[in-house]
Amino acid sequence: GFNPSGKDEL
Amino acid sequence: MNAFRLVGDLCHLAAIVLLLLKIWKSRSVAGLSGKSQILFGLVFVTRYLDLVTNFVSPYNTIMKVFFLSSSIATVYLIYTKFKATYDGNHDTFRMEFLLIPCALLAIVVNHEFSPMEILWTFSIYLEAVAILPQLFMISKTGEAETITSHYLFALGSYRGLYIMNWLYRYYYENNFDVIAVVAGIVQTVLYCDFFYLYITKVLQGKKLQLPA
Repeated sequence: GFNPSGKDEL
Repeated sequence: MNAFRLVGDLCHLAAIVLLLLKIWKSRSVAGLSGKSQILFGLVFVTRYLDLVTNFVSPYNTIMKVFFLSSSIATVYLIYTKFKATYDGNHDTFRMEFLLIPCALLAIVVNHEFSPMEILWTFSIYLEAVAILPQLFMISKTGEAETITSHYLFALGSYRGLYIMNWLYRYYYENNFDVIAVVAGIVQTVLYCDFFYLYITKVLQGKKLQLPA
C-alpha cells in the first residue's frame, strides 16, 4: 500500500 | 507481519478491551489513573496522524482507528461519565514531568527533523513512560483491582512481545529502528516490578497488594 514513511507497525 | 507482533497487537487490544470492560461492568474508574489514559490518548493521536496519508493494510488502519477511538472513549469515561468514581487524590503524578522531556528528546533525537517524524518520535518516547502515573497511583493506594492488574499485564506484555518482533525483523528482514527498540525496552523494564507482583500474587489468586 501507499506508505512513504515505511512505518508499518502500530 | 510476524507472530510476535500479531500476538503483541492482540495483547494491546485485549488490554484496552479489559479496561473498558472493567469500567463498564463495575460502572467505576476506581483505581485508574486518568493521567495515564490521557497520555495514551496523546500517544495514539501523535502517532496515527498518518492514518489517512499512509495506507499500510486494512488491519493496520482498523487497529489504528480502534486504538484511537477506544483511548479517547476511556478518557471520556474517566473524566465525565464516571467522574464521581475517579480517585483524583491518588492520581497526582505530574504529567509535565513526562511531556516536556519527551518533547525535548524528540526534537533532539529523531530520524528526521520533520513535523510528522518528530511527532512520531514523541509518541514513541511518551508511550514508554505513559504508564508511570498508573504505577505511581497503585504504589500510593497500595493495591489494584484484579482486572486492573490483568489490564496492566496485557499492556506490559504487548511491548515485550514487540521486542521479540524487533529481534525477528532485525535477523530476518534486516529492519531495525533503534528509537523504537530502546524506548520499547525502557517501557517493558518499567513493568518488571509489576510483572513480579502479578506472577507471584495475582496468578496465585491473591489480590495485588504492594508491600506496605
